[in-house]
Amino acid sequence: SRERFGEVFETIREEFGGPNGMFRKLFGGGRAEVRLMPLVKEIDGQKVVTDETDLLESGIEVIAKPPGKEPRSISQLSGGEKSMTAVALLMSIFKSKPSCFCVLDEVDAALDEANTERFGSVVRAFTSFSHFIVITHHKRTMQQCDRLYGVTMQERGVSKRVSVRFDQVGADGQIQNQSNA
Amino acid sequence: SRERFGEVFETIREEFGGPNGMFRKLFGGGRAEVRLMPLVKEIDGQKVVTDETDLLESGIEVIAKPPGKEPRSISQLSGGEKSMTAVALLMSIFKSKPSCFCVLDEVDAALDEANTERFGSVVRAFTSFSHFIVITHHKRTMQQCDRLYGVTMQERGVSKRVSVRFDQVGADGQIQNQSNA
Amino acid sequence: MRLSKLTLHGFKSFADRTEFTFDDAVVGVVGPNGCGKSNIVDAVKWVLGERSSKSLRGKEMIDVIFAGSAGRSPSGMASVTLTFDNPVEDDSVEMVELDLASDEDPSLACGDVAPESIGQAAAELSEDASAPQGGNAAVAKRRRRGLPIDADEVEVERRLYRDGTSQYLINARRCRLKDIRNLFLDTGIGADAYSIIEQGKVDAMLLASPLERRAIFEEAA
Amino acid sequence: MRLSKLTLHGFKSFADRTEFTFDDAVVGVVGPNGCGKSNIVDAVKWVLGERSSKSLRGKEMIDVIFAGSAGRSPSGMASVTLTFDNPVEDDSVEMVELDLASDEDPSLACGDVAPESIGQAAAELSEDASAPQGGNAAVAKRRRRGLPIDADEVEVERRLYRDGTSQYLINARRCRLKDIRNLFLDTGIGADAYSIIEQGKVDAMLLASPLERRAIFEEAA
Ligand SMILES: Nc1ncnc2c1ncn2[C@@H]1O[C@H](COP(=O)(O)OP(=O)(O)OP(=O)(O)O)[C@@H](O)[C@H]1O
Ligand SMILES: Nc1ncnc2c1ncn2[C@@H]1O[C@H](COP(=O)(O)OP(=O)(O)OP(=O)(O)O)[C@@H](O)[C@H]1O
Ligand SMILES: [Mg+2]
Ligand SMILES: [Mg+2]
Repeated sequence: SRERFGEVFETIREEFGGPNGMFRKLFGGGRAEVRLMPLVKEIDGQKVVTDETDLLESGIEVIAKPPGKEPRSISQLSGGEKSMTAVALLMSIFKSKPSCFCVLDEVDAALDEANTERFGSVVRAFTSFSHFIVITHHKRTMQQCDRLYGVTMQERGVSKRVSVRFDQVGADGQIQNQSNA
Repeated sequence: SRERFGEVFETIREEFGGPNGMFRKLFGGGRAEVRLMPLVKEIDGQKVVTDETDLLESGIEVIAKPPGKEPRSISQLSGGEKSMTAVALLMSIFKSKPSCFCVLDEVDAALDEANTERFGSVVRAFTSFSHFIVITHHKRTMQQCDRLYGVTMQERGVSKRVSVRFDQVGADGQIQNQSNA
Repeated sequence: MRLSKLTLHGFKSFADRTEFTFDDAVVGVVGPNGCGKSNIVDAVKWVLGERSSKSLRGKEMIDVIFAGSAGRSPSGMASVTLTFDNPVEDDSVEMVELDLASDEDPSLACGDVAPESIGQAAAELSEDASAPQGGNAAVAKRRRRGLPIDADEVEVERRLYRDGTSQYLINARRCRLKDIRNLFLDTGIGADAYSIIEQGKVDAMLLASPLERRAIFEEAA
Repeated sequence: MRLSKLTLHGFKSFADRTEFTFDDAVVGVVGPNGCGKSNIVDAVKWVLGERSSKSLRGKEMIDVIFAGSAGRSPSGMASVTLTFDNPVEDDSVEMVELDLASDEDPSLACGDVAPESIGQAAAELSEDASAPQGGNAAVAKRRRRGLPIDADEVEVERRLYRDGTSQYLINARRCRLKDIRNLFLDTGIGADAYSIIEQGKVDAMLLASPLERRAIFEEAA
């Protein structure tokens, strides 16, 4: 319904772009916003532009400006900046409606070490809302996990689960002294 | 021309899927192939299937099977397996027609440590064909470079080039004791 | 309510029965390229009702069944189970409308509750509330839980056999996909919910069109 | 023939003149997220004739000019130069057909050689070969090099001014985009050649359609 959407939209807007919002937390500053925008619809073959204030008809635009920068649109952001902005938006939606679990598959692939660290601490901060299953190759992200599962193919083509402690994940990514605990 | 394409196709086929081809080098085994396949064209509104042996009319299919696995198509490969297969194919095309330089922007993002190592050594092995400009966040790839350039934004929003030695790239990815050499 | 366990058997590269328990807040999954980590994400999407084989990186749905390897023959069935802890959240009474006259075989009709609890719910009914006259609707009383099933543990399972037969089960009783969807309504859990970010798709929300983004926001509403 | 230098000035986040020399076989570029590494790749594609602003991650071509920052005002121009070492590869004589009667201003007509070398090439012509009668074609002799220009160093530059004027230059003389394309014909160098792999696009060749893959193979032919 219209009111419900309006409420949720306001919460996400605040959580994402507010002064203490997720974007500023992940980038250490800057400015971000989600805005309603008019959409172009086709009704009986005619192009009609919807009214952006009509909550049930409008589209959503994302604006993100890292500290000290003025990109004209999110397409100008770098690979890592895009990933961090997407994580900030996801966590903002999460806050408005947490689900009991969240799966993140190599979300930190494009991040440098400093951003990987920030990403890991944001995940930790959200554990009061939800539980996380995080797939990663980054050691820093592994350090933020309470428990690690290793998946290997000791037998070619067949996946097996092994329990792993952080210090067992070798520098070359292989899992050493595996135990089937 | 038809002959020229045929020659190049044969070279790439051999370089990619041959017994000592790039795929087997990068995966330490397995089987790969590039094949000609019929295409469906529309001529005067009629769907026509081309003859796959007609060199000028056919499409190209890629088959890749990592050691001990039987994926039915390349869409079943994992993120890292896809990157390694793509690198193998690129290097095979390169061998048949090297260009004097090659730019690789975070091609190693999805790779684990062991594959990052293999990727780096393949790049090194190709320096007799071409020069490489490699953008990366992986320390292992940095170690395979003859020279490192750091790009930073000491002044917000303005990129600056600094010369960097491997040991100056800190654990957190930041560039320490920069010099403008 | 929380996810406590994921069990795969014969699903993609998990030929043997494999369990992952989630007793901790942040569980990491690590391992070399190609060893089966993203197959776990596919398993979660599949059991929650994913119907597109392409979005599970296959050509046909049969591709999710273990296809065999150098030393093993293919499996005959793929099965994935999600187990949830579903404790009573508070004792306030909640009136729930039950859809008792489903058009399928009643023993399969699950709706919000597994069939045996329908009997249980009906018994509670006669004690305390007057049924609305006529029609099939019944009203039952039960304590509030995360998932609308009166059970401390809820297991959701999906199976696919090589002959193409597909089944959904809630607490070991067969049900429809619609029942699974009803179960998770309003929880933010679903095959294409914002709470599952696949490999390489972290930017998808930014790159989506304004209309697609709107659909994501609506899901959270 | 090899790439020896890349110079950016006012291109995207490179407000100041910045040079990268490539005297080594493998040059790594490192640095934090968002600091300008992929802008270097965009610069290489742009100077080689890229015409789609979308593929340079902008909305219009003007977006490649430094747009200003917290402490700087926007630049008036973006300029990128690629410098190649172009030594004589062997002394065998090569007969080249020159397109002398270009429809543009002759001083801009570059074709395969920069204008001043056209004069030079023509001088060599009178010494040794008989010009085919009639028509504009002339035949010149020159030593074989990687790039078909009789110069030890070749600089290719592209400029864009805020008023929208765009220029291409070879060895500081203006020319057409077609001339740049001719220069690199058969070298595997080009804005969308297989030798430039953009961020996030490593799988592009695998995910392409069989017809698109064929186009990549044809380029190598
Ligand atoms: N039905 C199946 N039977 C057997 N193996 C399968 C099946 N479907 C997929 N696979 C295999 O699973 C592997 C892919 O696993 P997955 O994508 O989970 O790897 P990953 O651990 O995520 O790797 P990465 O770190 O590279 O992303 C492929 O090698 C594929 O051949
Ligand atoms: N015309 C311009 N003027 C000023 N800055 C620009 C311009 N165009 C793009 N930028 C900025 O350049 C930055 C992106 O740089 P780039 O994509 O090269 O980063 P990167 O080093 O590749 O980072 P990552 O490691 O995350 O991939 C953006 O923050 C963007 O705002
Ligand atoms: Mg994966
Ligand atoms: Mg980049």
